[in-house]
Amino acid sequence: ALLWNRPNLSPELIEELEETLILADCGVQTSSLIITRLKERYENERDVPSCDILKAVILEILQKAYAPLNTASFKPFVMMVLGVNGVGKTTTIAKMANRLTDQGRHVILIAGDTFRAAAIEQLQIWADSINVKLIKHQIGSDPSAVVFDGIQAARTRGTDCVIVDTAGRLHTKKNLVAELEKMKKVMGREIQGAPHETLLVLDATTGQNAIQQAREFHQKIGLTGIALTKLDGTAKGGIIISIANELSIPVKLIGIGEGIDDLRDFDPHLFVDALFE
Amino acid sequence: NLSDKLQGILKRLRGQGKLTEKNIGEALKEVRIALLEADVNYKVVKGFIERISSKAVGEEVLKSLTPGQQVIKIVHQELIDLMGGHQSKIQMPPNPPLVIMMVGLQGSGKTTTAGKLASMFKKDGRRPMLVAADVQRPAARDQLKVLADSLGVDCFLDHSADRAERVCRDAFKIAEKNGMNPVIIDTAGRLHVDKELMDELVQIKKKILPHEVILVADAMTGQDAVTMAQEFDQKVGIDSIILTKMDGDARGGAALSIREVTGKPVKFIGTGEKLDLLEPFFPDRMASRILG
Ligand SMILES: Nc1nc2c(ncn2[C@@H]2O[C@H](COP(=O)(O)OP(=O)(O)OP(=O)(O)O)[C@@H](O)[C@H]2O)c(=O)[nH]1
Ligand SMILES: Nc1nc2c(ncn2[C@@H]2O[C@H](COP(=O)(O)OP(=O)(O)OP(=O)(O)O)[C@@H](O)[C@H]2O)c(=O)[nH]1
Ligand SMILES: [Mg+2]
Ligand SMILES: [Mg+2]
Repeated sequence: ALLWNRPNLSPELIEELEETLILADCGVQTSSLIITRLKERYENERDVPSCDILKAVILEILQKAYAPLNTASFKPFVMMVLGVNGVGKTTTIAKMANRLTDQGRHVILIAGDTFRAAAIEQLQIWADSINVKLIKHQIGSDPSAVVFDGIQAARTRGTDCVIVDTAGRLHTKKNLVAELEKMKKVMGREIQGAPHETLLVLDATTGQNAIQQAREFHQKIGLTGIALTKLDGTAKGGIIISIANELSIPVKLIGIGEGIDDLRDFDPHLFVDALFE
Repeated sequence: NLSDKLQGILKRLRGQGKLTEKNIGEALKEVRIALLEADVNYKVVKGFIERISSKAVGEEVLKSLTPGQQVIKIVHQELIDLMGGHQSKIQMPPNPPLVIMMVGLQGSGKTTTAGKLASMFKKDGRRPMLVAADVQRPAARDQLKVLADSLGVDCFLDHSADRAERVCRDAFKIAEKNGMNPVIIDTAGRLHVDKELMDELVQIKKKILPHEVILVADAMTGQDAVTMAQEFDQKVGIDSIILTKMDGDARGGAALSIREVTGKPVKFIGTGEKLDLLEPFFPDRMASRILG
């Protein structure tokens, strides 16, 4: 346990805090920013335990970026899910579709990963398990064509929510990022304002590269939110603090397991508490 | 960059008098930041800096016209030595078949890398068998089968099986009988803190006796690399590491952390999604990449 329940800021405590923040993947710069703000506020709040001030400093950064996921703001609400390879996009989409279906909403899934081995089969199994329609083409087909088909289907069926799965791709691959831009254009042409949510999926075990992923995808595609997965492991996901601070992109959802129900709304308070557990 | 920063600091320090272990701290602070930003684990960085601080005030630095570059050279060499110094390969056992078991966290690249290893061994003139022992993830078996078919390599899968250990035992019997070599087992991704699933790996290992247990780790892994690798090594026992997604721009400090905490060598890196994108691991190239 940290020495911080006493209201003082010894150098030992500062070093311990820095270690905790860096081990949580907050990164050198963001950890330093947080500690600087802690020191500034501590000057005016000497009788407040430093742990409370620290949590407040981090909460302030998260809350500036905070925004909930509101899928009722348009019909059909179109959500595009993207991110690097293996982070949990497909599984998170299944979880979201399940939640919406439980809420009585009509959902259509679009198999936008037409590249990876058995990607379509994987999503089909999930779709069948929750009784949701999946629009798909053959492996190797143009993902923009699947998007187009899926949106037509959503329109004719009066669907509430369309979720587009995409193939994992590194933000450094220009042609693959261009493919996402094309898919986004198709959505926007067919449905006003689509995609209404562009969700970046980040793996909580990722280090500082997550910030570069967010920067690149945000610049090229435009992100409205983040889903942070695999928080049921030991990684803390501190990279989202840097992302909130630098890019103001909010975390909206978290993944806490491999099951269909392992999805939660992002709660900044719980997140900050978990950083120091 | 780091080189320029160190050069600036060290020239100024020398201008103020002798370089000592005390004042070199400012230069080492920059090295520390560079390593942390590269995702090397906090505690691994601490130990690393302590180890190089005496070398950093050695003769070569004190006498050099470019002390900053000398410090980088020392850091670079220390990184190379830490990561094993030279390339390390998978050894063929005296009695075939070689049995390889892929383990690691969810989504790290095990299934794809299993396919890459099969591709490599096939090109080497061998007859590998891929074993679809992930009975959990939707379409995991299909995924491995698609990869195997694309290579013209045999794949053992049993859609009715619900236990990984059983699949491995059945596959091994067939491989032995038909002279297939190596046997490459793909397992389900799992958390190092999932007691039941970690135990499953221990049980499979007891029954199948793999020669090479490979920890497949994502190059973009952050501070958690140490905890994860330590748990896999202590609970299951690993022989080597493959670092995937090295075609991205992650600095890959996890490689140093994992090596440091397990003592096991990184043998290969994954540099893309296609099955021919597996390369041998070179410690000197990794050292340059980590330093940025
Ligand atoms: N423990 C845990 N595992 C997760 C979570 N979310 C996803 N996974 C697992 O992570 C692995 C990868 O998930 P996918 O949904 O296939 O990831 P993806 O981003 O679609 O992968 P690609 O399409 O190949 O880029 C699977 O084994 C999932 O079960 C989570 O919140 N916790
Ligand atoms: N760019 C890149 N992608 C890779 C590499 N290795 C694997 N991938 C991709 O990473 C994603 C996950 O790969 P998988 O092989 O399914 O990972 P896994 O460890 O088997 O996942 P689980 O079985 O769910 O634990 C897929 O999209 C792969 O194509 C690599 O070296 N580079
Ligand atoms: Mg997917
Ligand atoms: Mg797999």
